[in-house]
Amino acid sequence: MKCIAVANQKGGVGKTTTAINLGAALSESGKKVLVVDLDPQGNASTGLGIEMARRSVTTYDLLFGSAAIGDLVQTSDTERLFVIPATSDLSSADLDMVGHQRRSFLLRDALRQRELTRLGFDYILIDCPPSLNLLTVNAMVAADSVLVPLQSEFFALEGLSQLMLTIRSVRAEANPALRIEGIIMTMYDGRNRLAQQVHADARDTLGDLVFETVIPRTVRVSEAPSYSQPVLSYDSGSKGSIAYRALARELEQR
Amino acid sequence: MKCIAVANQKGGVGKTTTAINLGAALSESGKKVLVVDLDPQGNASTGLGIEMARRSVTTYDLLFGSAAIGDLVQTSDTERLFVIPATSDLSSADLDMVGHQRRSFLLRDALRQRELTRLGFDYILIDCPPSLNLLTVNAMVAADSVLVPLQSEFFALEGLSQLMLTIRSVRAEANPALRIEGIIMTMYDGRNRLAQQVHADARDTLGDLVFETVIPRTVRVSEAPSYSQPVLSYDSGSKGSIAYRALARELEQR
Ligand SMILES: Nc1ncnc2c1ncn2[C@@H]1O[C@H](COP(=O)(O)OP(=O)(O)OP(=O)(O)O)[C@@H](O)[C@H]1O
Ligand SMILES: Nc1ncnc2c1ncn2[C@@H]1O[C@H](COP(=O)(O)OP(=O)(O)OP(=O)(O)O)[C@@H](O)[C@H]1O
Ligand SMILES: [Mg+2]
Ligand SMILES: [Mg+2]
Repeated sequence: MKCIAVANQKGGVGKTTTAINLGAALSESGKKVLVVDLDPQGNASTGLGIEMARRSVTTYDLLFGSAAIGDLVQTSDTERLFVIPATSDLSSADLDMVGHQRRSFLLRDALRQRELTRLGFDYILIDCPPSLNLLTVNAMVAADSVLVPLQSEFFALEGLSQLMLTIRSVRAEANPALRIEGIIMTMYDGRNRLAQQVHADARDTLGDLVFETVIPRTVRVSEAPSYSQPVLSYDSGSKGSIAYRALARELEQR
Repeated sequence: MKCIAVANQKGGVGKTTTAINLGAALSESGKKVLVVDLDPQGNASTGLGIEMARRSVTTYDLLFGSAAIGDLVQTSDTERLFVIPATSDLSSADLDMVGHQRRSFLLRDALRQRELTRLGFDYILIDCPPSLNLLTVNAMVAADSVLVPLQSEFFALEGLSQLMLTIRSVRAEANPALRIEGIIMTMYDGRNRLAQQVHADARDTLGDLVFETVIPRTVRVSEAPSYSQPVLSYDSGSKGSIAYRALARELEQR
């Protein structure tokens, strides 16, 4: 089993879109995948079709052990793709965890419970909120690696060094095995000079950590969530679907 | 003097870009403007040309009263446009404020100090981080109104009701005068069906709160921060500059 935190404190860079569609591509290739929605916005839950009525127990309950695993893990419309959903309740988790002795380890402990491991997931993908708060730290402590979506924009590049510092300090203090799974360029428009420049900069500084696969900016990808589906089911032949399948293959080969 | 919090917990919707360029448009029209960077990413500081060397005192010091106003307020390259910059130090502010009795009022108290009010700003724009944490609550308690950038995307619309609930609870508990300045559509591409739909939905639910002005998606706007300038100075005649000037006019007329 591999647990991957999809993280970047810069907002709107494609974390949720990557967690949903990489999850769908891995499950399409036969793997059993769990997406943990760790963002109070609950976008991954929405994008995977979990209506509000099915969110009576959420990732908040997972963290604080207040619900059974059997009630937490929900099916999505995609075979072999499961979700632990989130609601805005999660936004108080940060402050609620502060007093807890194992505050950075709550998610790690929760995901290692017997009831969860015996479900036999091949991958757990954690969709992180746009911040380096206790929720994101929990994800990095629980994970084997961090997948970093990077938008080909100037502000997105600026935040990368801060993110790397945080990964390094989590590795030093709580999770020595934590590595960087890779950097995936998202919403890429090859005709745009700035995008080319950011991509080149990322390769210069991060080398092989940057996936060969690049996710293009396409309307179909941004339309899919309004139909509560991954783009792989919304429009299987689209450029976005092809790119996320390529990312899944590249990830499995690393 | 009018203090406006530029806020939306959804990431990447154009908060920073709006704070910078609306600030520049207001100062171009003769107003004296202060941009307070309340985001640990420090993107507004970068976009206004404040290099790291000039960030020895930051918004963190403003909140905790550990620096003189004269040292905090920095000039930008744009006449009448000033900045209190931010660094990643700000990311510990949330936890550092928890124990403080007036934790939600720290920014409000800081901005009402005599040393600051006598500088005679016509507008203070607060660039908020992508979350509804204590920093954003501080901004809403300090502000007269909230300006909400709304990206014409499905996930962006989903978060709006949560944002409105937060504004309502801040109004009930701490700042009865807080109102909504308006909703500004950002990164708008009129050819895109989803964008048209989101815009129509926003107008249906929010009516006149939605500004007439719409900010188009244009490459020049996203290039400007890499030259540490607002788009109004980077490319004064561009569609983005024209749109932000129109937004400034519409704001002043309300
Ligand atoms: N390849 C793509 N092409 C077009 N649109 C995209 C693409 N990837 C993501 N988007 C859109 O861009 C917006 C931001 O993406 P997303 O919400 O996944 O980012 P995020 O990093 O999870 O945001 P947040 O920081 O708020 O959690 C969404 O509206 C999404 O639909
Ligand atoms: N009108 C526009 N046209 C093209 N690109 C834009 C436009 N407005 C913003 N952008 C770009 O989109 C990205 C997101 O914008 P910005 O960083 O201002 O959003 P934000 O809401 O402040 O993000 P965060 O949630 O991380 O604070 C940036 O790279 C910015 O340059
Ligand atoms: Mg997200
Ligand atoms: Mg910002």
